[in-house]
This record gives sequence, C-alpha cells and structure tokens, in this order.
Amino acid sequence: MNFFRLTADLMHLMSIFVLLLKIQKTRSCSGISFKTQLLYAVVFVTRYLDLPKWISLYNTLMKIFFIATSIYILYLMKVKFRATYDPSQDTFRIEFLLGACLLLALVFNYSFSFIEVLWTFSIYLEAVAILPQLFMLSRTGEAETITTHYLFALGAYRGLYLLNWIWRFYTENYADLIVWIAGAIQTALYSDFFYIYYKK
Amino acid sequence: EETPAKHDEL
Repeated sequence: MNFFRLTADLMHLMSIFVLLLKIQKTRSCSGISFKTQLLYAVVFVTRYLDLPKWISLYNTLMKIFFIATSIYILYLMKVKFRATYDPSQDTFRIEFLLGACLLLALVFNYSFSFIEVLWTFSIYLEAVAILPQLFMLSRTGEAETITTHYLFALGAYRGLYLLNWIWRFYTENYADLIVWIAGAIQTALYSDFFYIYYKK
Repeated sequence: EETPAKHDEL
C-alpha cells in the first residue's frame, strides 16, 4: 500500500459518501444516472467474486463496502426515491457496453476461467460505466454542484490510481496490462468531463 | 501459481 493508492481508495469512498449524502439530503436522485449506478454494482459484484480469498482486512472490508453501498444506491433510486428518477433523461444503451465488455473479456484475459473472465469483464466495464452519467449530463446541460463533486472525487480516484501504477512499477516491478489500458481509457473519459466542465 | 498477486488492488 502506497500513498497514491490509499488516497485513491479514500477518494473512491468519498465519492460514494457524497452521492449518498446528496440523495438523502435532497431526498432526490435527480441528475444521477441509474444506468451508471447499475453498471457499478455489476462491476463490484463480478470483480469481488474472490471475496473469500483473504488478502487483508482492509481489502475485505473495502470490497464489502463497495458491494453493499452500490446495491443500496440502486435500492434508493429504484424503490425509496423512485419518483424523483426520470428515466427519459437516462437513455444511454448499456446493452452495447455490457456486450462489448463481455466479448473483450472472453478474448483478452489472463486465464480463461469463470472468476478470471468476470474479473476482466469488471475491469473493462468500470472503464466505461460512467458513460451513461456523462451522456445524461450532456443532455440536460446542467449538473447540481453535488453531482459535480461526485464526479470530481471519482475522477481524482482514477487519476491517483495511474500514479499508483507508476509508483508500483518502479518500486515493486508491478505490471498489469489489462488494468493499465482500461484504467487509462477510464481516466481519459473523466478528463473529457473535466475539460467540458471547466470550459463552461 | 494460479493467481498471482495482481488482484490485490480494488
């Protein structure tokens, strides 16, 4: 564990807290893409199938946290504050993302096993999971400040992971090509958002 | 080694 990775994980945690706070305080999930949240839940569930495999207490607790909160957010959006969610704004076709990521995971993976292919799938899917949210934002044109904070925290989390990989490459010879390529694409998508955001 | 340490990140 290094500084970049820990800070990245904490930013990731913070993004989720910001999102939960926004929904609870405003009692509304307007401006939030259910499809993006659904994709994140799929990402966490398919990636953390190795939950029984012990790495560290930190690792296990974080995995449980991510799975639990992502499903809880789906519950808030689909059940508790259902009336505040406007599906007509959330029109991105996620079937294509899911299909393309699954296909890529079946072809490009480290080993062709159930757990490993789903892990790879989750890496590819996380890279593009924000697209419905960005699409929704570009359609409505305006984002609440809190939604922007949410996206900022998520973007910072991704940027810090890039620095973490550079750090790990030099300090422990760590290399993970699948994660790096997907991560670079994911960070580029956020950079695009920041660019649009600051231009406005 | 079936699974190397590569999946130690979140």
